[in-house]
Formats: sequence, C-alpha cells, structure tokens
Amino acid sequence: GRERLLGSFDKVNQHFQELFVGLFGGGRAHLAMTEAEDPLDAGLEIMASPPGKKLQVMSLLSGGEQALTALALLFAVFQTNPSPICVLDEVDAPLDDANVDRFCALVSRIAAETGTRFLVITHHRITMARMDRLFGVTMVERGVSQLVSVDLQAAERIRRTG
Amino acid sequence: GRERLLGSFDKVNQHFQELFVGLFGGGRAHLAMTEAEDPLDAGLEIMASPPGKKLQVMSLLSGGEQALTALALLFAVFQTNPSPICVLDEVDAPLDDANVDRFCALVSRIAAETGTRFLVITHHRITMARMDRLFGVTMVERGVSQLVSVDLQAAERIRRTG
Amino acid sequence: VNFAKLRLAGFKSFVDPTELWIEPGMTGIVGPNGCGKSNLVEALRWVMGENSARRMRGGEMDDLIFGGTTARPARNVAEVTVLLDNPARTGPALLAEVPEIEVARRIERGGGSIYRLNGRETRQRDVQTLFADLGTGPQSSSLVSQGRVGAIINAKPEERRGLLEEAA
Amino acid sequence: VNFAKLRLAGFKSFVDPTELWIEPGMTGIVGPNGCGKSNLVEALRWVMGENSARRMRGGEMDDLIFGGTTARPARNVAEVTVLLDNPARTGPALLAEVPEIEVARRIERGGGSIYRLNGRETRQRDVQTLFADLGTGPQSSSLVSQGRVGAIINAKPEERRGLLEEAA
Ligand SMILES: Nc1ncnc2c1ncn2[C@@H]1O[C@H](COP(=O)(O)OP(=O)(O)OP(=O)(O)O)[C@@H](O)[C@H]1O
Ligand SMILES: Nc1ncnc2c1ncn2[C@@H]1O[C@H](COP(=O)(O)OP(=O)(O)OP(=O)(O)O)[C@@H](O)[C@H]1O
Ligand SMILES: [Mg+2]
Ligand SMILES: [Mg+2]
Repeated sequence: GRERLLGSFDKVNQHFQELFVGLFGGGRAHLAMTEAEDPLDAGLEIMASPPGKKLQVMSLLSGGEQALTALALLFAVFQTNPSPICVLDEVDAPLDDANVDRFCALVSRIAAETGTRFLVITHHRITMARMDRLFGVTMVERGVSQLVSVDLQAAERIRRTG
Repeated sequence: GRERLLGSFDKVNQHFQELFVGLFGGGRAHLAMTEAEDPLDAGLEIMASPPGKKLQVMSLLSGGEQALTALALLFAVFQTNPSPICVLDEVDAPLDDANVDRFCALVSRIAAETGTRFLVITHHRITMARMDRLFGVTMVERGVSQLVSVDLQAAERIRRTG
Repeated sequence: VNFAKLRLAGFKSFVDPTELWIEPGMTGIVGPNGCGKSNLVEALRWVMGENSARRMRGGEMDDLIFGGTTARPARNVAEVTVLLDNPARTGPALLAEVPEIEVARRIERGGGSIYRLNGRETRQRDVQTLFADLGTGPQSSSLVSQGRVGAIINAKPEERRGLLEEAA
Repeated sequence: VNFAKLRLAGFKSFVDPTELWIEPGMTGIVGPNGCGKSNLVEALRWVMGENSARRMRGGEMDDLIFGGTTARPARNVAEVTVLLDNPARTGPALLAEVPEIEVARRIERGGGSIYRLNGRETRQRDVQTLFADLGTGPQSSSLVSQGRVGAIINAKPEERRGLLEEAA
C-alpha cells in the first residue's frame, strides 16, 4: 500500500506541474504530502502560484484560477491512471474566453493520449465548437427531456432560444 | 418583533411570487414559514415549480433554475426594504442566454424602481451590453490590479485577450 | 473496455426511452437551463452503484423516478442501462470472454432497486467492483458534478488523498 | 444616502491607489480570471466592518494586505475608503447634518485595524451600526459573492430567516 501511494504521488506531482504551466501559460505549482506517522493517513497539499504572483494560500486564488488548478490536478490523475470515461458538468462556467480555449485544448490532448471518452456539458460557444460531436437536450414538452443529435448551428439556436 | 417579521413575510412573499413568474415566464412559487413555537424562531421554506413542472424538492431544480429562484427571492427582499447598494459577483455564470436576458431586464427594472446602485461582475457578453457603464480590471503588470473605465468594444477586447 | 451507450427510461425528466451514444473523443451536451443535462450525469452515477439519493440531488431514492408533469402522470419504474464494449476481450476476469457488457439498474416506487449484468440479476457489490476494476465508479473524481470543480481546491488535505489512491 | 465611491490602496492585488465610482443604475465590472474583480467586493465588505478573514478568502487579516509579486515588494499597510453622499441630509442621526460621509479602514501588518469617520477615529461597532441603519452591511444578502447565489436555496430554513429580518 505505502509504496504504491508514494509511487503514484511522484507521477501525479510530475504531471500536475506540467499541466499547470500549460494551462496558466507559466507560473509554478507542486503537490506535497502532509506530515503523518503513516503515509497512508497523510493528506495532499496543493501549492500553486500563477505567473508573476507569489506562492500563497489556495483560498486567495480567484474562482477561475481555482477551477483551472483543479482541472490540472484531475488530469494529472488521469495521465497516471486513465479512467475509461470523464464527465465535466459546466466546469468552464467560471472561465474567461482565453482560459476556455486553453481548457478545450487540454481536454482534446488528454482524450487523444489516454483514450478516455469525455462528456462535456457546457453553455460556452467556444467549447461547443471544439467538440467532436454535439447532443442537444430539449424540453419541447415541458418537464419531459429529449435528446437529439445536433450540429453546431442547431446547438447555437438551442443556446439562444432555449 | 413578531408583527414586523410576519408583516415583512407577507410583503416578501407577494413580491417573490411576482418576480418568479416574471423570471421563469410562468410557473408558480411561494414562501412558507416553518412550524415553531415562536415565529421569531421559525425558518423560511421556498416552494417553487417552473412552468409545466410539478412542485418538488428545491434540490431537484437545476443549477440555472436555483440561481434564478434565489435572485427572485433576493430582489423580493429589495422591493420590500431597498438596500442602497447591491453587488452581484458572476451570478449569471450558470444561466443560458435566454435567462441572462431576463436577469438583466429584472436588474434594470429594480435599479430604476428602488434607486439601488448595482455593481455587476460578469463574463457574459449580453450582460456587459446591458450595463449603464463598464469598468475593466486588468493586470498589465502581473499580480497588480488596475481599474480602467471602458466602453463595450474595449470590454469585448479585454474579454477575448485577457 | 469502453463506455459505448447509456439508455434511460423513467429516470428523472427522461420519462421516454432515451439513448446517448458515447463515442471516442469529446461529446458536447448542450441545452437550456432545467432541460435535463445534469440528470444524465446522475443516471450514469446511479447505474454504476451510487447509493446516496442526496448525491443525486434527491431527498430519497424514489425522487429519481419520473414524478410527472402538469400533462403527464408520474411513473413507478425507472431503468438505466450502460453498454460497455470489450473488443480486445480484456477487462476484469468476470467478463473477459464476452464482447459486450450490459449493466442495468431498475427501481420501483416503494421497492428497492435490482441490478442485472448481461441479463442476469447480480448484487450491488459485484457491479461496484466491476466499475472499480475499470478505474471508475460513482465516486470517481472523473465525474465532476455541476458547481463542484472548485471543491477539490477547498477540500481538506486528507479528503484529497483519494485522488492519489485512484491514480495508484 | 448613496454609495458614491470606493478607494483602495495596498488592499490585496490593488497595491496602487485605485478609485471606483459607484453611480446610479448598473455598473458592469469585467476582466480576465484572477485580475482582481472579486477583491473589489471584499474591499467593500471589509470597510463596512467585516471581521472574518475567512469570509474574504484569507487565512488571517494580514492576507488582505498586498503580499508582493515577483517584481514588487509586499506592503505593510492597506486602506479602503467608501464615500457616501447625503444630498437630502437624511440618514442616521449620527450624520444627518453633513453632505458627505467618508468611512475609512486601515490595517498595518502585525497590528490591528482602525476606522475613521470623516477623519475622526471611531469604533468598529459605530461603523457597523451606521451601515445597518442604511440597510446594508458586511453580511447583507445584497452582497452576493462568487459562487454563492445558489447558497440561499441550499441553506436550511432557519438560515434563511435573516432575509425576512433584512426586509422588515
Ligand atoms: N424525478 C423527476 N421527475 C421529473 N422531473 C424531474 C425529476 N427530477 C428532476 N426533475 C427535473 O429535472 C430538472 C433539472 O434538470 P437538470 O438539473 O438536469 O437541468 P440542466 O439541464 O442541468 O440545467 P442547468 O443548465 O440549469 O444546469 C428540474 O427542473 C426538475 O424538474
Ligand atoms: N494580499 C494579496 N496580495 C496580492 N495579491 C493578492 C492578495 N490577495 C489576493 N491576491 C490576488 O488576487 C487574485 C484573485 O483576484 P480575484 O479573486 O479578485 O480575481 P477575479 O477577477 O475575481 O477572477 P475570476 O474571474 O477568476 O473570479 C489572486 O490571483 C491573488 O493572487
Ligand atoms: Mg446542470
Ligand atoms: Mg472572481
């Protein structure tokens, strides 16, 4: 148990540092294990500082910066031990356009590398345009959900008229 | 104390029902006081059902529906006892375009009716376009915030390039 | 082993039988507020063995069954099926021989729920083990619910240790 | 009485003196992730008497003072001022006679913070009472922090009673 955990820590930490720099276009970040008698009881600390900023308490990061840091950690776990499926429910909601772009580029890279299949729920126009295929969920009959396969134009229409 | 609380309950409930129907384009909603020996210890229940849907537990509402219901309640409090200032930090993040429109129309109505001054932080293009004036916060020097007054075109540029 | 398709009937707002194909790469899901996008995520968690109604935004498990609208009566049964394809005949010992694995979960109002694996009734524990062996499951960090992406950052260090265990 | 202007210096990422005019109607605030928009909301809460560093995303009060960047040294003082104009000479008894009310709060690293009301030092309690009489304050439901709009719905009924008290 202990060797496995420490082994996976090293790999996840390695990937996390690379992904953080990729998502933020610089800065630095790393993981740390908290002190504990038995490594199996230790916790995982995250140290991150966006480009040009000093290392600080995670809670001082902005909403968008926290979302990006969390995604970097999540995908680091993936690169270490891929999961067959990943569902992201409006994780791009707090991101500005520049970061939505970087997020999409990263998802597309991970999907190609690990073979993980992604379901991405979004309201963002940019994210929709980067998907391999789109499904629209509508409630033509109020309270009853229907799933239809759509192209980008139809998705745009659903987005606008609801 | 008791009369005041019950008096304000009636007014807030009245406004809440009207605002909910305005925001959702139908449906019905109302507030209820939970049972308690002393009304001063009672809690506030929210009952809401979007158009065409049955009345249900609030937790089953979607992310966007919860945000809209919360805003209807918040503004109902405002209409009962206006506050001089209101700050909304990315409350439009979970909303689709049609609901962002309805949200903006409501804020603009409340601002005109009550004289409350609104600071609205947003990433949504539609919300920006509906504001009376815009300020951009930038970090030209990394880690150092600067505030500049901008017009809509400049705001669009900041949105896109970060 | 890949996730290939999700089928729902009577589950939350998906009263009519619905199929969602899950193909390689990135599948986008769009739609207005309240139309049922997040309900799809909960259907996937549920069929993989999720046991807490609260984690699927319900008060009790019956809240997952279609509750009716002003125009349609409530249903008494909900069923979700996930189809896994297994082209390379890899996968956990249990199923290494078959080309497809179909896991179904069905609940009746007022009754419990039952699981079926390729048509044969099976225990919840076996289903949870199957998905754990595949590197996923109802509590997997790779199912990020709405509004929860920041939770990893705000969690306590001990709560994040699960991520390392998933990576091991 | 209206809120007219917010002035910051040394507060979080606003190291240089900054002024935000608050005019009638709706003022939009835009900018990329991490540029300092939510810090402005916290400056407003703080000057109105907010006492919990955690509610301003800090570990301790000194986290509110500019901590430096790779290019600039940290500061040791932060100050926020809010200017209220009082054209109709209404407002709480304390200030009904003056045309403008200026509330300032200043903190020094390792020291406490002090408040000033139109230039004269005053107690935190007096500042909190002033804003409560105006129908607002650091805990007012009309300051909706990022990610908190759904919290009203998910709160327990007793926690929502505060809304009725604000409306009374
Ligand atoms: N058991 C049920 N029977 C019928 N409808 C249900 C049931 N449970 C939930 N719903 C409906 O599902 C809707 C919520 O769906 P969901 O949360 O998936 O929306 P969404 O598409 O994710 O929206 P958003 O973009 O706002 O997040 C609610 O309006 C609710 O009425
Ligand atoms: N005491 C401090 N000194 C210097 N910088 C600070 C301090 N406290 C916070 N910050 C910086 O402020 C930034 C966060 O700002 P803020 O949360 O206001 O961003 P935002 O514009 O709201 O972004 P988003 O759109 O992602 O919500 C952090 O990156 C952090 O580095
Ligand atoms: Mg949703
Ligand atoms: Mg923010």
